[in-house]
Amino acid sequence: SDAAARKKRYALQGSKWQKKHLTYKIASHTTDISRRDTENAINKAFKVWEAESGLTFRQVRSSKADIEIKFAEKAHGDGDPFDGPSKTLAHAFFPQFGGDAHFDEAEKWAVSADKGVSLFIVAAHEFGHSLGLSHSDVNQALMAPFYNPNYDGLHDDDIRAIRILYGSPSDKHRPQSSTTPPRTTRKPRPGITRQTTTTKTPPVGACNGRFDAITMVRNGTTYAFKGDKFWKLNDQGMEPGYPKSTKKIWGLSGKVDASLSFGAYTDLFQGDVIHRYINGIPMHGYPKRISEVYKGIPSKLDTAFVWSGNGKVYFVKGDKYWRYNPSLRKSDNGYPRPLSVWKGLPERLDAALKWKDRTYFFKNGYYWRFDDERVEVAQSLKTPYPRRSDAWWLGC
Amino acid sequence: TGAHPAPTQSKGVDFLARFGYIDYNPRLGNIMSQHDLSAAVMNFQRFAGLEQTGQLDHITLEKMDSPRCGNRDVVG
Repeated sequence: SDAAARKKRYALQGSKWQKKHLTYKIASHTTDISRRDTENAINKAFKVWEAESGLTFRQVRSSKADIEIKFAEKAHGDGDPFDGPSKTLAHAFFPQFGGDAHFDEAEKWAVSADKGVSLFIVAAHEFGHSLGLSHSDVNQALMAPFYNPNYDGLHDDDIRAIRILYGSPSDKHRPQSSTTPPRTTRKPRPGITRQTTTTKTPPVGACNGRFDAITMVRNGTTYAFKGDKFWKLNDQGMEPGYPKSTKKIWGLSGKVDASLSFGAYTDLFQGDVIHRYINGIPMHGYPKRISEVYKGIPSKLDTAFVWSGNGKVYFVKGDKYWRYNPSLRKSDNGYPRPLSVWKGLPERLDAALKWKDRTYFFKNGYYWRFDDERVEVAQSLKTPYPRRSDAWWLGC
Repeated sequence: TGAHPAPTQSKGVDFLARFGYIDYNPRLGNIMSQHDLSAAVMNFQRFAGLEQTGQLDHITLEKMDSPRCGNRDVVG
């Protein structure tokens, strides 16, 4: 009865961006409409919020973006699979979880609602989540949960909500057209391919494929840690100019036990403490004890990873593993369990990584790719696992 | 004393769980009282602008089936 008595209105999730000039990147496109139409619809959807708040948005193409947009079907690596045509059309993460927006490629996306599902209308709604708004129970509001093909502009309820978080348009500091090409973006270099010689040959130590930890952060960059050094990896191998000192860049001294990236966060584990970074920037109040942040998780971990099979977070130490439950803020009941559940994996792993919606495990210069469906190491007749890491991951 | 969902009810209960109206976990098989279920349905009906019958009636189930955003309605 309380709920019924409460006036219908917007809802704020609880997190917001600490800046007003945001960038976005369209990481993948739908095949239903042209790229230009997709970009126009996304740009128009951001403009809905830009027009009524102190926010501005700018599209970037190659560099890191605040909000990443992608089209995907079914399970797509965030633990929240899409469900085919109709029903769930899209979902988006709140600012504290990165702000990314995912659209179900199984829908028939269209430029206008009379030809299919309007990408503009759905995108405008999802970007409301990316900015920190939850679902409103004002049915005419853009932030109402059900798709409304007759959308014709923000409702007062939406405007009130966005202005609580980011102020009104008069708060904008400098006019910026979101179609202004980014001045500082370097032209993407042609990829370094295995056939051509990569730049300098990395030091032998780094080329044995052994590393203590490896993680892929939100913008798709993969970092591998070994001792007091770390490497940046790309699709062909190591980026020139590495290794670099973890002390200088990450403010750490000594070896990293494990690393974990989710949303904009990256956690680096050392002994019984955890260092946390948001988009690579050390977070205030860290390092903290692991047990303080992840209750029930031991120190001196072997590895930590987000499993592509269900998007959940796992920790491994010796022959045991833990599953962490963010809503309970502790490891799930019934853990630790024996690592043998993950058939085919050795004990005392070095590292693990979710990369391109698959999960890989590393030890002593070898790696195993995991088959999420069969919950065992993937079978490969041609070149069975484990395989050497130095060639495939480090490009040596 | 408990409600074990019939097929359409099960669909309705899944929807309510998925979008945050109840904490029902089908894998655990916990039992939910009819009162809780009815309260959750009314909360959804109010949220969706439907008549608050507290029943998973045809109109309510139809609304649950319509295209929508995948984010939860009730954020903890």
